[in-house]
Amino acid sequence: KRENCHKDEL
Amino acid sequence: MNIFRFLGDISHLSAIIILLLKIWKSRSCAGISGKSQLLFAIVFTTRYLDLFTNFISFYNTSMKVVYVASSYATVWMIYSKFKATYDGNHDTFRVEFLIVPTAILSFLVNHDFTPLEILWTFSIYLESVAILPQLFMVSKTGEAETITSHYLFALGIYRTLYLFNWIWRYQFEEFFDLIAIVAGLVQTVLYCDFFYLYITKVLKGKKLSLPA
Repeated sequence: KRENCHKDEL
Repeated sequence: MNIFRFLGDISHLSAIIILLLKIWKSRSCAGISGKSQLLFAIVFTTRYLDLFTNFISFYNTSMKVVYVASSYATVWMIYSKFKATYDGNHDTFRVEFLIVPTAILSFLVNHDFTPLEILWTFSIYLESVAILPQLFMVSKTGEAETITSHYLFALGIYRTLYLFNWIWRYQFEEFFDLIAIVAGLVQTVLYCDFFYLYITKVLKGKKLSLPA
């Protein structure tokens, strides 16, 4: 599972 | 985007709007912790520094602008416009006990030792405890206006929905962020006591009063 690429979240 | 994250964002936005309207319409910030609002302004400032450098979507950018603008407007109303109604005697939580440990932790536990990433991590940690001054104030005054309890409920539900969003994204989009998830869990746990009171009292038309 890739980690921490959800800087698209608020 | 999934339904949980969208509902979470809507819940967060409505909490912010409820608070803005409550203070503006009643021209009073009685019962509102200025310290929590200050912490939220710090959370948004340190989290959205990439606002102008990293365009993700119109929705993302516009929501960030609204969050930052409304948090500063709320702080301005509490500490300037309606400061005569600010209840400083009950807003006594020592925020340095929140800012310092979260700042240190963001240096120790992060995904990438770069300024932007450390500030983002700090904002995630700080957000998880930013509501404590407000909950502390409600417990000190022993009660909260009904509109304030709706604000707190919407604010608490937003991160709870984000937990479901992260389960969804782990399942279907194959990734997760442990820092955001752990902080989100802490944040949601802090509301549990309030959720219980809200559901057993406010939804039955009673006023929210904590056993002092």
